[in-house]
Amino acid sequence: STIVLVFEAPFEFRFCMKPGQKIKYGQKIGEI
Amino acid sequence: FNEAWKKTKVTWYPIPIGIGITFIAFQHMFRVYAREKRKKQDTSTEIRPIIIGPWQVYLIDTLPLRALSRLWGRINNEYNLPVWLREPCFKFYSWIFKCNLEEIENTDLKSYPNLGSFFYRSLKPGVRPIENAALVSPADGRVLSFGLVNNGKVEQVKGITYSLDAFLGHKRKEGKDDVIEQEKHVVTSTHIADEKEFANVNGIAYSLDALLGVDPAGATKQDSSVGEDASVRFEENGFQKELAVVTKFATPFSSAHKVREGNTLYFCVIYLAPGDYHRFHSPTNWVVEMRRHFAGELFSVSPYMLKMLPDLLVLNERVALLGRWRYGFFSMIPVGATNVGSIRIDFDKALRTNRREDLPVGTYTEVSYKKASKLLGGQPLRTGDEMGGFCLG
Repeated sequence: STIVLVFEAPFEFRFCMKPGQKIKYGQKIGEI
Repeated sequence: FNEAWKKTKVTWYPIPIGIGITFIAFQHMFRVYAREKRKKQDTSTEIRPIIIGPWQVYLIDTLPLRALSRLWGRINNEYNLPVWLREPCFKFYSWIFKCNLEEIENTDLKSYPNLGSFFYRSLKPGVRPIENAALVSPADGRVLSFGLVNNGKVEQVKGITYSLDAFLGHKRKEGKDDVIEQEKHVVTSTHIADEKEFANVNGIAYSLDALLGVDPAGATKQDSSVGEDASVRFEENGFQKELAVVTKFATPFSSAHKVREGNTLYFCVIYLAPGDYHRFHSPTNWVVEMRRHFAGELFSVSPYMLKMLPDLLVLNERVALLGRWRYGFFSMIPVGATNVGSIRIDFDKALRTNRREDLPVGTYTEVSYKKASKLLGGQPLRTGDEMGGFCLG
């Protein structure tokens, strides 16, 4: 299964992960 | 032979070609007539999308994926395992799919009556600390892709771009090459897609509107909260159609959703492997204003399948939760797959996915959560709140 997030955020928003990376729920994936 | 060749007299007869051609014409006419008659009789509006892709895709598309998924669910959710078989069975499943049994809340494997309940296991409190960040991961999994939505185009795996506008079911003009211009076509909320509409051509540009659903035209507004189904019947091309549970219309996403000054649209795709913890949580503080349930196929959504069938997320069963957060628009779309065709939303008891009677691909029903909280106009969620999960079958 897959979860897609689509959201609006300021230009300063940065993802802090890499494609293919394993992540756990609650782990930071982006910050502004 | 030489003698026979030379001596045999050649006599020419006019063979009745005309009769042959007439016979073939009649045969063809009867075949067309029978097909048209069958089409007329077939009142169901089942329209199969045209799947285009490598040979593996054709092979998979011939399988009755939804029926297989329901059968898989029936086996795993309704038949309880004998107590003595539970521990070895779940340990074997955990070994194959690398489940971490130390983290689960209920470590007594004999207490899970079947694989379905083991699959929907919960985690020990505290094993997943919620980081203090603008956005956290809603579930355990692997990041497939993320990035910017450039004027409605989403970078899929391996550079194939979606433009998110068609992702919501817009009708497409015949595409030129890989980016298909989106016609501003408003989709009714129980929209029976044309055969062309969900033609799934590799690399076709998809858009957000195909993912989240757009504002239907011409339907009357119905006010109803979760679970109260309202429906409007109408006739179109001789078909009785029902506009199901049309409650509140978001405006057509791509046209009327104006991103605020200084903001832009981002997306992120997270893949949950069969051994992962399959409940999902709120990725931030936000308010869910409505949900759109798209009945659809149940292809596997593994990275391998996504590479082969890049437009997969538009075809699969999914529930688009639309709302807003402090920076504007926010949506979370759990997408089902063959083995996990059922999507559960804790605050929406009325939602049923992967049902035989669901309308075919290209339709969706919409329910508003306005009544969940008068003040906020939707279901408020804090970062880390459990929202629901994926169930087997």
